[in-house]
Amino acid sequence: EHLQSQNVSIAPGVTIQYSFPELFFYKPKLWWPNGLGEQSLYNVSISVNVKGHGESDYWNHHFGFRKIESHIDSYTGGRLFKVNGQPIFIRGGNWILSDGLLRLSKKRYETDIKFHADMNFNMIRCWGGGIAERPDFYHYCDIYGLLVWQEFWITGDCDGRGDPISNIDGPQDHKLFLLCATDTVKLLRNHPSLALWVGGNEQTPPDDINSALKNYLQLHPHFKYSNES
Amino acid sequence: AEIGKTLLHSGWLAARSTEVELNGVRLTTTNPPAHPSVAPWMEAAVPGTVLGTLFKNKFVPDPFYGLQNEAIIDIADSGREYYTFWFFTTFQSNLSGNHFLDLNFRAINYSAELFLNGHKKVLPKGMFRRHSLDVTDILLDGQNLLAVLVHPPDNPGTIPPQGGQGGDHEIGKDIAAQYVQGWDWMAPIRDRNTGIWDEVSATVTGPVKIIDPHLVSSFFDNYTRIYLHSTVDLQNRSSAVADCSLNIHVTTDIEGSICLV
Repeated sequence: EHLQSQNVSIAPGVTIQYSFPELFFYKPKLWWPNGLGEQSLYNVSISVNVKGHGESDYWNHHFGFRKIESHIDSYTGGRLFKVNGQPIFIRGGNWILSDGLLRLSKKRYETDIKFHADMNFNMIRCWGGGIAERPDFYHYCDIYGLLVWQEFWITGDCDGRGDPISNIDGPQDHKLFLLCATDTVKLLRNHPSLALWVGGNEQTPPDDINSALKNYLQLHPHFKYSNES
Repeated sequence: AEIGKTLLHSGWLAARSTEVELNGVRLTTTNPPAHPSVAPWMEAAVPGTVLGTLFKNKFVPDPFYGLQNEAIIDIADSGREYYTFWFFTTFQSNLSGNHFLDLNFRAINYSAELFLNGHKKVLPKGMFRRHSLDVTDILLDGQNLLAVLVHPPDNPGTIPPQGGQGGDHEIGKDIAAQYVQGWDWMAPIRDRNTGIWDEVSATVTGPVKIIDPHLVSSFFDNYTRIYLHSTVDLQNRSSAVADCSLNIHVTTDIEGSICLV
């Protein structure tokens, strides 16, 4: 039931977007954050064969079935999270990056992230003054159940504050910022550990960037009303 | 050539651009750097940074011990050219007629010019963007020569004597990591993390390439009924209509090598 083939014809020199008919799963194992259950991962592989040529390309990714919801609580002002319908008490750590010379090996990521899990943490927040973390970082967060709060590259001190006061409309090239943001989202979006995108550290980005990010990252209406009978 | 990805993480050399008299065309045609490396060339840290390369070759001390970072010249004082570096490597290829080869850089800080077998391509600005280049037309059977000239961020800024959060904030003008100008917890990174800092690979595909699949699930009946939605971009790079069989396959490891389909 979880193997599906479709025939598609593509004109020369053209890029198309194709959606598979949805695949149905009955009671699959869910992915849970550290401490709430197992981090069940499925392997999803997509391949394309071209008539007359054979295999043309393939792609693999670990995927976890999980639903993450969050909202700002009006009483406390804090953000509350639910995973798979269950409220979760967040025990988080702040993260800039693994190494200032960007020696970002898989072994180092695994060690660092397992350490966070061993500390009984269930979330890592990637600060806006650091980097958009790499797929290997997310892979081990998937494995060890660390939710990730990923900020884009805006900080108060470099964008609107500091002494002298920095440019509140920074960065200079908004179009480039959005290009990098959308590409980063595409790079990381399939990781089950990815819980929340945040515009920047301690402030929102300039209005045009902020509204573009909100628009790009909003939940498709099709998924807003799921989990009903 | 087999369909799939090959990492290009070995055999890289690096040299400061101001110490290399040759241009990218000559480096990737008639005058490639010698192996093993001869000055000004050195073994490069790829993926990594220019500072990582200099440290690897013991040209600078480890910036994270004691006050050794003070012994490394900051880009504000040296100028951007000092941390503008050539990176060079070779790779083999043997494509058949209906295959295509892409060179992929998952992240470069901050911009670069790429030369492959004498042909130039530009890798535009931005620390957090992927670059994927179809180089099929300029590929040679056998050995290919690849050189990449990597430029630091446009606005590396200066570090005030008293330090401070993000130095003089100039780095905030670029789409790059901002901690590199130093923070309350961190000394300034002298090269501002210039480099080919994430995965480099070559991918071989047939006429149709899969781009950025998107997987989403929806949940019903208290998580008993779940649907996996998957969307994919497909690019036909050939000059003929491609009749494709597109497959999606979901498996899970139960125990050891036993797989549930």
